[in-house]
Amino acid sequence: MPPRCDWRKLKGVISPIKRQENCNCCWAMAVAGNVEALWGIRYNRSVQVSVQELLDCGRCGDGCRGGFVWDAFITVLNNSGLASEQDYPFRGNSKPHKCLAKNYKKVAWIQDFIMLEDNEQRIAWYLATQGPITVTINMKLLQQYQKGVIKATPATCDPQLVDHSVLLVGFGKRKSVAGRWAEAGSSQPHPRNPIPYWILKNSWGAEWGEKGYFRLHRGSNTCGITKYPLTARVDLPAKKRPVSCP
Amino acid sequence: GSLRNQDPGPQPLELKQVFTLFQIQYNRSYSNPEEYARRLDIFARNLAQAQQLEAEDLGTAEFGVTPFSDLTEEEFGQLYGHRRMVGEAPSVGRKVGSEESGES
Repeated sequence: MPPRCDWRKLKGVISPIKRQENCNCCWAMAVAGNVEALWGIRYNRSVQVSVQELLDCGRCGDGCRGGFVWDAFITVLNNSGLASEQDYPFRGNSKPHKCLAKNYKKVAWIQDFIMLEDNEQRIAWYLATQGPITVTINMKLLQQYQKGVIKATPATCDPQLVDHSVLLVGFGKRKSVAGRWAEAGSSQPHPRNPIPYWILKNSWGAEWGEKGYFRLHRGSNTCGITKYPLTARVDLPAKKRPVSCP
Repeated sequence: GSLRNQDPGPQPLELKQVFTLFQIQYNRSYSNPEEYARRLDIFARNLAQAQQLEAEDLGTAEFGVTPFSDLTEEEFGQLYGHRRMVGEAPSVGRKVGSEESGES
C-alpha cells in the first residue's frame, strides 16, 4: 500500500467539482464521480456522465428530494449505462423530469457494484489499487469548514448519523503540527506523529473548502466514513481459477 | 481567513464589516432590513460556532466564513444534507423501504 494516493494527479480521472444547486443530489454526484473515475482509470478515457439521468431514471424518479448511492448504481445497471453530461445535462432544480435515458447513447457503464468492509485499511488499499469510492458521512462539521484535516470524536460528529454522500479520491499524511493545544497550553499533547487523512471530493462548488475538496482524519472513522463505502466495478470479472475449499 | 489566522490587528473587523465582505464575496443580498438583521444574527452565531469547532477539533481543521455562513443548521441540512435516521440507511430525504406494505 503506498503511503499516499491522490487520483486527482492522474489526468482524465477526476472531473471538475460539481455544484448541487437547488437539488439534494449529493448521492447522484458521488456515483457519477465514481463511474467517471473508474472509467478513466480502466479505459484511459475521460468521460463526464449524466447526473440528471440518475435523478430522472431512479426508482422514485424525483432524485432532487434525496436518494441513496445504491439506488444510483442500480439505475446505471437498469439503464445499461449513463449518457454523457453534454447530451443529458444537469438541470439543478428540484422539479422531477421524465426519464430520457433511452434517447441517448451511453458513454459509460458498469458490471456491478460492491460495498467494502468497514475497515479504513481495506478501504485505503482498495482506493489505491482500484480507484475512488463513494462514502456517506455525517456532514455536521462541513457548514463552517474552511481547510485542514477534520478529526472529530463520536460526540462532535456522530458516525451513526450519516446524511451526505461524497467521493473518496485519495489519502495522505500531514506533517505533525504544534497544534492549537500547544498555543492554548491545554493538557492535550500536541501530535508528534503526522496526521493521516482522507481526501474527499464534495459537490458544493469549488469556492467551498479546499477548492471543493476536504480532508478527514484517517483511522478513527471520523464522521462515519466507513459506514457505507460503495463503488462500481467496470472491469469484466477476470476468470478466476476455481478453488476447492477442504 | 479562518479565525485562527485572522490577524488580531489593532482593531479586529467589526462583525458588520465581516458580514459585508461575506455578502460581496458570495453575492448575497437580502430583501428587507428585517431579513438582513436576521441573517446578520445567524452569521454571528455561525462564526461563534466555527470558533468552538476549531477549539474542539483534534486535527488541523480551520473553520470560519464559508458560502453557507448565513444559513441556519436546519436550512443548511435541508439544502445540502437531510434528516438523520439513527442507525438506518442515510435518509437523504427518503424513508428506507417502501411506504405500502407488501410492495415488491
